[in-house]
Amino acid sequence: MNIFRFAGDMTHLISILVLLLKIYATKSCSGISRKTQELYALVFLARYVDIFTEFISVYNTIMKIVFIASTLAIVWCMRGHRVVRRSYDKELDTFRHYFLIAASLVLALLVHEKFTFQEILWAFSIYLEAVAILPQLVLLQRSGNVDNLTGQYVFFLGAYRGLYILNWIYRYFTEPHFSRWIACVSGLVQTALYADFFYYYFLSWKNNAKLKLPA
Amino acid sequence: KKKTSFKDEL
Repeated sequence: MNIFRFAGDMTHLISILVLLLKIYATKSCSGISRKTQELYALVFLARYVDIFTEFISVYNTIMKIVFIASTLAIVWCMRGHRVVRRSYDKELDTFRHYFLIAASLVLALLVHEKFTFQEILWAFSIYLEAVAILPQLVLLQRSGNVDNLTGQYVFFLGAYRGLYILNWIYRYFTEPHFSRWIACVSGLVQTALYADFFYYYFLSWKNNAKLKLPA
Repeated sequence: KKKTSFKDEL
């Protein structure tokens, strides 16, 4: 464990807490893409299948449980909570995310570390996570001005993978046989997808203006 | 063989 990875995990946790706060405090999920939440639930379920077979550390196991439970709770809340689900932007959240799932699955079958069930699921989860934010970014562009908590949620979610890239660079230089180009390339693509969001987020912070993504 | 340490990440 290094400071970059720990900071990345904490940033990821903060993004989920901010989202939970937004939904709980405003009893609304307007501006939140349910499709991105469903993709993330799939990412965690596919990536953490080893939660019962591979014990790495208490921290690792607890974080996996927190990520799976919180994301499933958010999806349930956006689908089932009679108050929250009314504020879901159903007509704006129209990204065809099934294509993302299919593409990630095909790519995982072609490019993986080992042709085993678990490794292919892991590669699938890595590729899917890279594109999981797309429905959310499209929804932000369509829904005009973005409320603060939603903006912070997306910001922290994008920042966490950027910190992981620093973690991989650090491990590359400090661990002899460290090579994980699948996660690295995918992590770079994932972080790059946030580039324009980060730009407009920085502008809104600098000009102390409301965050607004151009349509 | 020890599992690749890589899967120790979230």
